Amino acid sequence: MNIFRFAGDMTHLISILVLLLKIYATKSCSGISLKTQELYALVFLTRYLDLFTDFISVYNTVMKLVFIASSLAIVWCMRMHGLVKRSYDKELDTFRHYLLVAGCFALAVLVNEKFTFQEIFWAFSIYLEAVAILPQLVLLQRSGNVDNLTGQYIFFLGAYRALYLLNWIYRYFTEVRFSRWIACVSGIVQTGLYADFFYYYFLSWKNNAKLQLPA
Amino acid sequence: DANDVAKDEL
Repeated sequence: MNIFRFAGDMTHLISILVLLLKIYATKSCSGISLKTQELYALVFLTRYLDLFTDFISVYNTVMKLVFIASSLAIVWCMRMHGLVKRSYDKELDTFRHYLLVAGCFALAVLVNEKFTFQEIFWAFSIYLEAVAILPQLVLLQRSGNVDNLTGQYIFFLGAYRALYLLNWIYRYFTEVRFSRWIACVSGIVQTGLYADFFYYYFLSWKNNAKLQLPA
Repeated sequence: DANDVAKDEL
């Protein structure tokens, strides 16, 4: 474990806590894409198949359980919880995310570290996470200005993978045979997708204005 | 080889 990866995990945890806070405090999920939340739940469920077979550390197991439980709780909340469900922007959240699932699975079958069930699903989860934010960014663009908590949620979610990029650079130089190029290339794409959001987020912070993505 | 190492990252 290095500081970059720990900071990345904490940033990821913060993004989830901010989203839970927004939904709980405002009893609303307006501006949040259910499709992105469903994709993230799928990412965690397919990435942590080794939850019960490979014990890495208490930290690793606990964090995996937190990520799986929170992502499922958010999807459940947005689908089932009466009050929250009514605030969902159903007509704006129309990204065909099943295409992302199909494309990432096809890619995972072709490009993986080893042609085994677990490795294919791991590669699938890595590719899917890279594009999982797309429905959320599209919804953001359509819904004009967003509330602060939603903006912060997306900011921390994007920042965590940027920290992971630093972690992979650090591990590449400090560990003899560290190579996780699938995660690394995917992480670069994932962080790149946030580029314009980061730009407008920075502008809104600098001008102390509401976050607005150009339509 | 390196790939056999369990995935230690989240």
